[in-house]
Amino acid sequence: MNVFRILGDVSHLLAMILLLLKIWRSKCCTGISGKSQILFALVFTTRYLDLFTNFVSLYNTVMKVIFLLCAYLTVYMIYGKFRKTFDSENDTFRLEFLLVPITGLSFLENYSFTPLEILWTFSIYLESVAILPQLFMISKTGEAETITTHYLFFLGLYRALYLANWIWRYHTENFYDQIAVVSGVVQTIFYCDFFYLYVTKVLKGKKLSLP
Amino acid sequence: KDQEAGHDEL
Repeated sequence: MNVFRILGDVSHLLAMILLLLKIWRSKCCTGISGKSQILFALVFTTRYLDLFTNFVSLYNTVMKVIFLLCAYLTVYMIYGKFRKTFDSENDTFRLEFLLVPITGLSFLENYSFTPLEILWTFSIYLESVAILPQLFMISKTGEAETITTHYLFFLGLYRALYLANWIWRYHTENFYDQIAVVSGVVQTIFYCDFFYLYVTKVLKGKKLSLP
Repeated sequence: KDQEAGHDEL
């Protein structure tokens, strides 16, 4: 465990809690893509099945349970408790365009052809693109609330910090997880455009709106 | 890395 990994996990947790608090306090989930949140719930579900088969550490187990709870609570807020405020008309990304190729790819390119390992691979590939419905929604409406941009910033920062973690682990432990690294790079690239807007607009006190 | 040992990252 290194400092990049810890900061990455904290950033990930912060992002999810920020989103939950935003929805809870405003009692409104307008501008949030329910489809992205469903994908994240699916990511955690398929990745953390090893909770039942493989004990890594208390930290690992506790974080996995918290991530799962946060993901499902967020989905419940959007499609259950505050569904009247859910902007489904702008959440129109076609999920099959992501799910079909990623399912195929996880069967083709994995570490071992076993159900748990294929599901883990599926979750890594899916996570790299799970934010696309959210980014698509923002490009469609042309704006995002500032709190939503903070959420996206920490979510992107998490995977960028994991890149630093992998470089560190490669040099100190000779650890190298090709599937996670390649997907992590792809995932981080999707946030670059957003990072630019976040720094040039949101951090200068302006609302994120697209021309 | 021993893949059989499982994945230790989140």
